Amino acid sequence: MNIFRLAGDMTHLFSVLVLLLKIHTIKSCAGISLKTQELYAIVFTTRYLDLFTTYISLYNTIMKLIFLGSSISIVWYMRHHKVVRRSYDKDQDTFRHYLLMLPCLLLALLINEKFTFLEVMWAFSLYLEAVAILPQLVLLQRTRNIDNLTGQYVLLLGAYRALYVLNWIYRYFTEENYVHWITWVSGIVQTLLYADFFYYYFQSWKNNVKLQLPA
Amino acid sequence: RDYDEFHDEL
Repeated sequence: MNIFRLAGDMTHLFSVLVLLLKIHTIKSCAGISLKTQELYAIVFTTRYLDLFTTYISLYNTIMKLIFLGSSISIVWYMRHHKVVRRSYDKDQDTFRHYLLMLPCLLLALLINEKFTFLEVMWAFSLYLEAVAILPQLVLLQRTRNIDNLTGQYVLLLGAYRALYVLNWIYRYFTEENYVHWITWVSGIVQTLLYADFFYYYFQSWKNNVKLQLPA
Repeated sequence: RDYDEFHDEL
């Protein structure tokens, strides 16, 4: 495992921790898109089906369980926790996220490593992850005064994606036969979606003002 | 190629 991959996994882990911290200690999920969180829960459930079939490493298994458990519990908190759910911006979070799932499934049926259930589900999860942030970005744009934790959450997620791209470049040059077109293209699309947010985040940080995205 | 070689990333 190279440094970019490890750093990418760690920023991903921190992003989840920041979100759980917000939910547990402040008892608020204001500014967080339930639509995006539901998509992540689906992404991890469909991608980590191989937990039952293949053992890769202890690290791999533990991280998978963390991402599965945290994404499902975040959805549960936002939907059912009697305090947390009241802070959910339901009227602003209107992205029709289920409409993203069908094209991703069709694409996965057409473009996959192998036409098996696990591989089609794996490809589906990659395509869905690429667009899963969209409801969150739309919600951020609608919300005035984005709080620090929400901003940091999206920043950490974006950093995780950018570090994975560096990891692929590193592996391409250091490992033989390391070519992953499906992962690369969907990963790059996903990273580009964050670029706009990054731009405004750094602007507000540089000018030392609260993050506000243009409407 | 082995499955785990191809799916070692999260």
